Amino acid sequence: QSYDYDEGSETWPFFLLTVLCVILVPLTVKQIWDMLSSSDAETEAQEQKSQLGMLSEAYTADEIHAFRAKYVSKKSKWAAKRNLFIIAGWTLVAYLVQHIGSNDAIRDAATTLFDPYSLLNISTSSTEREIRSAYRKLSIKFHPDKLPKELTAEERTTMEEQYVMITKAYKSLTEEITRENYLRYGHPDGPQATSHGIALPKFLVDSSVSSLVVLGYVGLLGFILPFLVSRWWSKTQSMTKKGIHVKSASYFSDRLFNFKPSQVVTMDLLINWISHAQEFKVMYPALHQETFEKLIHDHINRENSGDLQNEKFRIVAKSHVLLFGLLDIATTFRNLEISNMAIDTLKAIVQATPLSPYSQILQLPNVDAERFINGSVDDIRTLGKLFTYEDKKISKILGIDDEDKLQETLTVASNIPFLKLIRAEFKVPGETIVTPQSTPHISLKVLVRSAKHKFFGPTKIPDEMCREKQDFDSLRDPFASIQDQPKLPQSFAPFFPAKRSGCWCALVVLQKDGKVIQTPMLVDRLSFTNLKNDLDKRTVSDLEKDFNPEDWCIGTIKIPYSQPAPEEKGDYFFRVIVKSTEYFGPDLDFTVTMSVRE
Amino acid sequence: LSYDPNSKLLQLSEASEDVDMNLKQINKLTQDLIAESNPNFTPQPRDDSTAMIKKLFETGLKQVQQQKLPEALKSINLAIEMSQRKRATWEAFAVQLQELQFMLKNRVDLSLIQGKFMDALEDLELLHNTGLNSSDVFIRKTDGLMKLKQYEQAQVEVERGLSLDPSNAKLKALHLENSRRLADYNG
Amino acid sequence: NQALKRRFQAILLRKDVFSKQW
Repeated sequence: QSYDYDEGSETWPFFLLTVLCVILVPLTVKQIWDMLSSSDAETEAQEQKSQLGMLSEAYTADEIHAFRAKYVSKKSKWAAKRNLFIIAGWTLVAYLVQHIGSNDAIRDAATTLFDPYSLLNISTSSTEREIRSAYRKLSIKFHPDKLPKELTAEERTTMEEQYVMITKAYKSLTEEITRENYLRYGHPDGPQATSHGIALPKFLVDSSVSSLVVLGYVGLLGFILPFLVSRWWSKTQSMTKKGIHVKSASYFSDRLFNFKPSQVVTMDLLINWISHAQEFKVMYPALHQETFEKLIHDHINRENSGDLQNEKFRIVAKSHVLLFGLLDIATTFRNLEISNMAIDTLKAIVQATPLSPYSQILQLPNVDAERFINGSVDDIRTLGKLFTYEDKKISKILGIDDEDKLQETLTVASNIPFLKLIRAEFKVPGETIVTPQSTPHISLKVLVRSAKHKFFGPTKIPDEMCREKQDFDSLRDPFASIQDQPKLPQSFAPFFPAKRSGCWCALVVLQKDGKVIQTPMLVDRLSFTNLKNDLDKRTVSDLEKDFNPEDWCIGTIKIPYSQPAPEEKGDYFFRVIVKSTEYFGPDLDFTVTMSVRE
Repeated sequence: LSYDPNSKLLQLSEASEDVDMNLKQINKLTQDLIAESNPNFTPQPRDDSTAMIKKLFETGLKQVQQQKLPEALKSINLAIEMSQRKRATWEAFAVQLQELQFMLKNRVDLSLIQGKFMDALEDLELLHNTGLNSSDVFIRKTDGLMKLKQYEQAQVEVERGLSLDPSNAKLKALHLENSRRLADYNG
Repeated sequence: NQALKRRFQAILLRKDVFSKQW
């Protein structure tokens, strides 16, 4: 009926210590893990630190740098708070440990614990022999008859007590009944007095403060906890696997489901769809769909949005995720036109360049669009074509008079990675041909090259360079070798609000019906070392002399094929489209045959 | 959903774009059916419409023989317009489609000869969308796209054509030629 | 039939869009 309260502060420090450790230990572990893995990513990025990344930073407007700082600082504020909490928490833990250590009541309770090993002065892993010999030695020392006569009565009593303890210790390790008692109750004499109580000081439970405590508990269990859980649950439920809001996904699905062939697929149409996203409504409840649409168009046309500049940056940054979500949904509806246009729209947003036959050129910095389009006599639409002219001529074509600016533009142009297809085939791991009902994947060998490089055919790369090692690991998981390639470096995108490295999206289309057969595969690992190679098409005249295949690194892209090979023998044709999300130009679009044979 | 017994039309006050289109279709069909004066109408295409369209079309063919190509194009355009306007919505779709496809094929060739490549391409696109997958369509599409300097698109079309008809000599020739032009396009 | 008509009428619009694009 009446409880013992923790007047001597014996138990509540342990309770508090446990609660703190439960929170702090996982948090600290996570923090350390994050710190280590972010440094990992940094070292990876160091490997492929590109000129484009540095130029991109140089060309980025101050406005955008300020915007990024605000968002990075938001993240770091959050991290700082977490760090502070961890430090404060561990300080409290240290204080509690010290408090427990210095608390006499606890110490007394601890010392009354019966430890036969320490009494006999032996280690916990001693054998019976060692126990017996230790006992014999100590009993000789402490036996009442063997005690020296000079001792005082007090000292004698202490020694006698000690002797009793030593005997008990020995018995608890050797004798049956005593040992059982010790194991069961922790003391050879059987169950000791135990007390049950509440691990809180009396004043918290008995006096007026107790009502506050009760209120605190009610608040925590009845309101705060359900609130947090329901908020977390609704947040999880409201996002799809691809990271877009469920309402946005359902809007896109609706548009695609009701899509009519008489509608023309244009970038404007997709931007209109994106502007209906729930994410924007949540971010800026006061603004309308038409505003969001206009902001995105402003960004693509590099126009200032006045008061809404910051809003524009956030909208543009979010549109990245939305377009990927739309792409995913479009591929599940097997619609190729919309899938392609989604990626093209992303390019337009990343480069802030509208879709036009001249986008490849207009994505470059410092280009005078008017002089370019009205000026040049030859119709230049590709970077490859641009690099057939001398630097001086290029400066006239692009309308760049400043020599430094021209060099920077040429650096950007020559560092944009173009993909050249070397080999493409359907492969079944461990087999030489594709057999019916097997599981093939599409294996592409590509060469990352610059628009400046002289063209050489795929036959110039010998088969040995394209061959892959056929060991057990590669048979078990043919996609593991992709991980050996470095991650993509930072792209040149000075108008995009966030730093990005982008990727290539690989779509697979069945030629028979012209529809997409599976969701896109994202390629984010390729080596760009070839871009540094010196094979300028304007200076190289003799390919035989200047070209050495060994200087070139062959990249591998492996696309999984989502179905088993058909049962019937024959040739099946697939169109593979590999589109870059970052730049206009470095795309691949070709047909590959699946020859199914017995 | 509300139905007005006087006008015989359906209405939904807050219809979304797609539902609205469906309603419009139903209402049009209803109105056409009501307007039909012949009590014994069937899905068979009306003979008088067929005759008119055929006459216009044959005029066009004759003009082609006389090398009066712009006039021929005009006649065939008229024939197509007539088929779109005169045919009732309940008449057999297969017949209407075949008629349109046949006339469009002729229009495509006329357009290509006269250098109207955009027109030809859009007609070809429609033929494609409505299920005509023969190599002829791919050949003409590739040709039209190449003439409009859309080499990347042309490559897509010719490759698709070849995957459906790998031995077609004309397609192979076009593929080679387009690859060459594409290489030049890319410097 | 109506869908076919719609698709046919879209030809002009498509021509317009693609002419601008190209």
